[in-house]
Amino acid sequence: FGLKALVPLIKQEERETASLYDHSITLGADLSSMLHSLGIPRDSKRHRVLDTFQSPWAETSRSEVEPKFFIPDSFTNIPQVLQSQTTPPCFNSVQHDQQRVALFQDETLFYLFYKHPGTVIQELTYLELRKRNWRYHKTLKAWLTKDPKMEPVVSSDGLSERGSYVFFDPQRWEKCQREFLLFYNAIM
Amino acid sequence: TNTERYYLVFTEWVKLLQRVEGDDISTIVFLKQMKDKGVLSKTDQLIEFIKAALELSIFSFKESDPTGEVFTAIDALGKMIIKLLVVQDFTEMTRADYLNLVFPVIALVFSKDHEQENTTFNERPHFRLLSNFLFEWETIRGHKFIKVRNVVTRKELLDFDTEFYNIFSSYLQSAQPIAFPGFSFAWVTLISHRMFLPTMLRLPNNAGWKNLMLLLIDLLKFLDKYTDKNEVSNAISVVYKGALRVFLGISNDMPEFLIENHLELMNNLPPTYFQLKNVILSAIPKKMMLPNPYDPTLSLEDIAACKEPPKVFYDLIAEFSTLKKPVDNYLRIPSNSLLKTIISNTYRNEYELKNGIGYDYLSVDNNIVRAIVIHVGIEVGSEYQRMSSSAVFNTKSAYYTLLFNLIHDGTVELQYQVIQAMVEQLRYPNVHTYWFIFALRNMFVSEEWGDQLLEVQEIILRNLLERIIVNRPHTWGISVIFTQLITSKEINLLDLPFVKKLPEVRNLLSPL
Amino acid sequence: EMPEQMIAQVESSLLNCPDSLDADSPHFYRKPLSLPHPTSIFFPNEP
Repeated sequence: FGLKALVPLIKQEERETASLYDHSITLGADLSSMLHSLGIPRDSKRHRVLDTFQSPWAETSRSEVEPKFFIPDSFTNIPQVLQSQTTPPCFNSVQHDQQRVALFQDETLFYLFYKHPGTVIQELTYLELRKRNWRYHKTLKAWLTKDPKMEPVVSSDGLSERGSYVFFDPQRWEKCQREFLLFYNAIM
Repeated sequence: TNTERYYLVFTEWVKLLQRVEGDDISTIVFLKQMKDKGVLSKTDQLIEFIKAALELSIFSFKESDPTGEVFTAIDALGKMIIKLLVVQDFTEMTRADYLNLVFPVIALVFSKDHEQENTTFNERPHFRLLSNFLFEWETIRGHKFIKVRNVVTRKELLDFDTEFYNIFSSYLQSAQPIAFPGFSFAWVTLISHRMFLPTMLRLPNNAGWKNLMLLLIDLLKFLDKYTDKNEVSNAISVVYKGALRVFLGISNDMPEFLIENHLELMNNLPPTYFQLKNVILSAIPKKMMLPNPYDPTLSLEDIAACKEPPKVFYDLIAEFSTLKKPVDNYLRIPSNSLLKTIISNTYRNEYELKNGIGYDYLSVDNNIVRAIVIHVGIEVGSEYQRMSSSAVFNTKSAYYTLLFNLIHDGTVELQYQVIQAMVEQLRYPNVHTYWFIFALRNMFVSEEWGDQLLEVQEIILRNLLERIIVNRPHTWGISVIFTQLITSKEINLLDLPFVKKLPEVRNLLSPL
Repeated sequence: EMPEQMIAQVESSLLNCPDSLDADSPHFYRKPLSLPHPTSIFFPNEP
């Protein structure tokens, strides 16, 4: 019960004594990365973390989990959302729903495009965005349009142009301006 | 057979939920028809049905393409069970009765699956069912069950809410790792589930704390049993890391839980778990600002928080039943015979195997010693509020004398345990931290020890170093007392013979 | 010491440990906003 018993903990370099105790549990480890993975703190503030706790281990916490949430009745069955006659809204016909889609803002179109792959609405929003002079880049999987302030310079072989474009970044959910070398066969 | 009929009906339920939304009226109609048409009109039918449906769902999980939807049937079962809990007419039995019928069936299927030979048990569908229960209940209970239109039912459900979690918690206790090792990781995931742990922490009147503590103690006991101090198996080491992360989460969200329950956590913490010990004891009340503990001019007397007693949640009487009277009597009027009684009652009847640093077994009852020390602290706190500081911050007081004499007359092990328990009280600024710093500081230099002084100093220093040589966090109280010892003019730690004898310790202390 | 069978069971539990997807909300039918339609292979195919 004296100090001598602590020597193996203090003197870790010596192999004989070091193996006497499992240091990961006794001495532990620097907790900063564990705390960081928990979101403690987040944005320099203290937030609750247990309500969005994914798993006790960082390795099994690779996706967000849906926290508890409450939808008041007044938020459900709202009529005329997205210009729809039916509640909840639906888009089942390329032919009949084009007019409704023309009334949506750009961001609503982007939202619907990315949120509903392989559906009528993805097709409809594609068509409408093209009408508004947005073009879809096949490799970047992002939409872009010409920056009106600059005229692009077409390459000598006519296969590309270099210019300034406004991209819509679906990760950050914002428009951003970029200089870019645009290959015509990459867009649709 | 009946079982096959149940399979058919359950399959229809699963298919229904793939065609209509979960709160569609047809789901209620389906359940009603199950009752009306004699599928679920009797208790034993309910039992058989759930057994069949659960077995089918687990089978379906095992047979499903692992890259696809494997939980379709389990998800449907979870919804059915909780929907029945909400919508049934509970005139002949209560909701608690219903759940207490359902859980044993789940336990039966679960344990049969777990014990099956020659197959690898897979915990995931069992985990998923319980996770779904939490989800389904959470969905309905929002804003005091406001989604339930019927006012009478809404009130019944609200009154039942705490019981729901306590029954769920009891089920988890029965599925703990020591009993079902194949479910260990799922179990730890469940006790820390985002729809269980924070709810248990925040139920009104701390109604979930008792059961939550039982679960955490189950976890610590499992870790303790299988933590060999020099070699921890990989799986146990991973369980430990998960436990540590959970405790960090609790410390962030509700430090009060750790503060008020620290006694029982200390009673069950594996003795080599120094960092986790520090994490638990370093919990501080939200919004409390800590004065700089390394400030050598720090005056504890001037810190308002040091006058406040920390809250305790546990019931000390249970630990302590035979000794409370002698201890209280001693605190009123110290006597040698009472002291002898107290000391003899701290010794165990049998050795307790304990993987400690420097020891492999204990002959003194750790829990009793801790209870005595905390009881002294609590009494100090109350007297301090009633009387003056000089009544308690006094080496002639019965509080100090009792602890002093336990150390003076006890074996080395008792000395160690009393001092360890005192050092555990050095936490955030409060009257216990303040008083135990006073007591330990005085003991460190007291001439009353006679030739025991060096022994006592060594044990105090060992207990302090044990908590400081580990990775952070360190408690405020320990940082304060250590700073006081290092900067004290009357003590030079480096000159102490037991420090000089150990160059490793000397080298550790001299830069400080 | 942990009995051998128990070691095997705990290790199996480690291997099968539920992850955050397992703990996520159960999947039930939700009326789709839009019917399936063949769209360009270049479009994102995960929401």
